[in-house]
Amino acid sequence: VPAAPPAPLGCDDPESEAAAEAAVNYINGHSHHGYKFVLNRIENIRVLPQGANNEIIFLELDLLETTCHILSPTPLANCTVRSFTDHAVEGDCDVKLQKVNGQLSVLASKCHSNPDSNEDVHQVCPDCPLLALSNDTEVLATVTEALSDYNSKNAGAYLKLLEIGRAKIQYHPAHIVFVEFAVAATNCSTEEANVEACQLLPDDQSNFGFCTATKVIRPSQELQVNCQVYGHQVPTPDTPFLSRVFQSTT
Amino acid sequence: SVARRAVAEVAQRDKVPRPVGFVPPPPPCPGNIHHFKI
Repeated sequence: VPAAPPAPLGCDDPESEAAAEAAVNYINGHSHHGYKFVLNRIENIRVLPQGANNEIIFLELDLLETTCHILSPTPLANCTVRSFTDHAVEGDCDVKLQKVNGQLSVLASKCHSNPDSNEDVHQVCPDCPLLALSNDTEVLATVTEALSDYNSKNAGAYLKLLEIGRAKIQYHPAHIVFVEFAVAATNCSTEEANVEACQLLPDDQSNFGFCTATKVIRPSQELQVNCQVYGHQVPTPDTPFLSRVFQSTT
Repeated sequence: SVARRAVAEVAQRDKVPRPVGFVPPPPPCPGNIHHFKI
């Protein structure tokens, strides 16, 4: 008598969770822009047996953006999920995995990310600032001013902009621009005059960092900048990779 | 009509009574929301 086929996997089964974890790690590991994402929900799972101890798994995942930039050395488990009122961003991913003898590997993934609608955010928090386009004039001006301010007040390598991660603008009761951007160290020091000629250090030597800045435009003019430079990450036997303390400058 | 009454009786007879306190299992998918739903 042939054995009955195994019951289909449920989305909350440990095996499904393990596949989703592998998928999320793969997605974050292969992304070079934006922020790390965490699993919010397994939408669907399909398993196609390929033979003994071999199966193909199709996953549909719902992810949420964290506050950790993709270049940040912070482990995903320590990253904070961006709150709903911070204008959350969702990621929808289709992932194809293979499981051979219990070993999972990702074969392909396809993701789209979308911010929550302005209406949804305003319904819960009418005064919350909303996401702005990264090429918005006020956003670009704030990032430029913030980076210039940081470089002028801090010794060490001159930092250049890598990418604007996100930006929000609030109009009431005050006009405020909030920006977050990734930076990279150059071969120049901040004291050097000709910063236009400064080149980004090669990837294997480069120091990456992440900055947040708040610029109050009305009623008063005020700028606050906060940058964290992660530092060159070279694991050594006495300082394991994840336990290294990275240089931090505020 | 006679035909309709017969169908209704069969449907009623085949209905399996659920024990007291029966909680149907959750649908296998989608899974639980870990944080919040957008």
